[in-house]
Amino acid sequence: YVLQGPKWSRTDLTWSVVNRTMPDAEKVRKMVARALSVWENNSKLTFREVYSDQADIQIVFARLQHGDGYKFDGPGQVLAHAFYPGEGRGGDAHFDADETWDFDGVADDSRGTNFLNVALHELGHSLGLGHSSDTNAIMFPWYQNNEVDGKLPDDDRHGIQELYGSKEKTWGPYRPRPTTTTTTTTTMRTLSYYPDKPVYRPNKERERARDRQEQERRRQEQERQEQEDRRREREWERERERQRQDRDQKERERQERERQEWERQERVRIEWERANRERYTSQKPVTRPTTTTRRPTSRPNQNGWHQQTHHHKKPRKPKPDTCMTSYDAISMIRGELFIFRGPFLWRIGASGLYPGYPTETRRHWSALPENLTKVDAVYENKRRQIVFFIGREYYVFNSVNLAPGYPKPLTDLGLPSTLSHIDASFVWGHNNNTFFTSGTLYWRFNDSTGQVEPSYPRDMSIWSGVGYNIDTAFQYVDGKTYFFKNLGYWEFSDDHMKVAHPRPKLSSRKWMQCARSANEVDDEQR
Amino acid sequence: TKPASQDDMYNYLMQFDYLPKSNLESGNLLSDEKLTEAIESLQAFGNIPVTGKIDAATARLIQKPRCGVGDHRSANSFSPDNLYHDGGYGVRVRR
Repeated sequence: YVLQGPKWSRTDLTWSVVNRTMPDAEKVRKMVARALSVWENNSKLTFREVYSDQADIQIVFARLQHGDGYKFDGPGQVLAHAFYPGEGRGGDAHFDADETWDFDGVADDSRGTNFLNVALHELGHSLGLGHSSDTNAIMFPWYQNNEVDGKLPDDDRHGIQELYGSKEKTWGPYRPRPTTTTTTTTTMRTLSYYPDKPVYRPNKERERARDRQEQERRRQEQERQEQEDRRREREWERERERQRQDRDQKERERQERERQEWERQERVRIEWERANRERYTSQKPVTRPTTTTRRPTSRPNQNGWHQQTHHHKKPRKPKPDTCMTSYDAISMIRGELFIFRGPFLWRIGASGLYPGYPTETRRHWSALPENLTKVDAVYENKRRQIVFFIGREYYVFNSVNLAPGYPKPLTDLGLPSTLSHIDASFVWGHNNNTFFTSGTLYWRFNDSTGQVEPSYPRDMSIWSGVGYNIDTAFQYVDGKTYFFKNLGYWEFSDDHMKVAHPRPKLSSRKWMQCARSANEVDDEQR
Repeated sequence: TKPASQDDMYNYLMQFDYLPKSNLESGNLLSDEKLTEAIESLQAFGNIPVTGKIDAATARLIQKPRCGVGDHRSANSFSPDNLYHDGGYGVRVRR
């Protein structure tokens, strides 16, 4: 068996079927409950069905591209997949809606693929088990309509108990069910798992009364369930509020520390300049500088942005701190490096950062929206046009003039209508292909068709070590590709298809040529 | 069973983590021994004779219905959040 990745930090897990209106939803729920009971009876785990998209394990039926970067392939071959435990999509199990599913859990493959069997396997992934090469194991990668016969195969049972321990209470002595007639072919046996279910012949009246009872019980159960969900929802809401306050408090403390650090550095700089001036005046005659321009002093206000104090002008939008900021977008444009943050940009040429930057992006590209708050991504395409991604639209400029017909929606590029924004757009030096990324997904763009390739999106994990939800990426003049997130960046090693250094480096040093602060240790020294 | 083309084999090995998925993108050419190793690993996992070649048993195996999750831990596929990862294969827990 293989224990794969993180496990759930608790043993009481919730699950929910997403496609509740699909024709066989009832049967799906029943089968999933049965599959979960197998894992439950062989470990400390307990499962509870809820009607919420916050459930730990979401059961989804989907076909072909379904937004997770792992597309299904129509009938046959790939039947389903699941994500290992974790936040968000962690634990979710996806089943290929193009398969012919048999929801009755019987051994007859001619009626379709035994859903119960596949669900048992996929939920093994949802709990943290990887594939096993033991052909008798449920976690064997290839579909085999094998029977569990009330007892999980040893390999799987050892794996799940290693993760979540075994049940304390001992189950009553195992009473094998009356054996069903096994068919002649080798592996066609059923997954039957109700050892203690009595067999009896009810009469019609008693059965109807039982059904009514059963419905009443289920209605009460559902009502209790919904109350429970509302209670949990309120709990979550309180928890989220507390976390929000926590986060704000931490942010204020961080900015206070930054401000103090900045002031300390400012004192050091003034001290250094004064010492230099003294040394300078003691050696050479003083030559008054021809023009004295008042350098606007900028000091971070309470939220870390630099407020330019011009004595004679009205205060403009607060500018980001060149040496302490993440980047929304970055690109080489006409051989110079442009870095974008909020509505501002820096321009770095052969002799370094141009004076007077950051400046407003709209001073260069005035056709961008009046109320521009941030640029999501920028790149220079093969026709040397400059492409800006802002929200669900993109703008194409010929130099500083907006090309006719723009802006256009992202869907014009073949991107899904559900996509809210692009994180990064870059031309990859390795093969000169153009890529767009967003969240956990990325697309390859086909310059000749003007559309993204149909076999995309794919999962960002292919760019090993970069992670999800990056801020931006670009190809520098050295032909290498760099990925950015928060205050750091990774150089990407094309040959190894992974980051050249697992720990991100500080962006401000390399790209803005900011001096290293006194308490910062060089990566080499580190 | 239709014979498996080299491309089918190649894509299958990448899809199920017998070869780094990143080759889907980089198209880095792989040495023959890397390819043979990957085929042998697949054959061992699938409990068929380990020949390192795309023989009939292997062609049958890659057409059998299966789970879409990879067979080795690699590059964090199907992990909910893609932490830094050396892109190597995960340690298999011994039985």
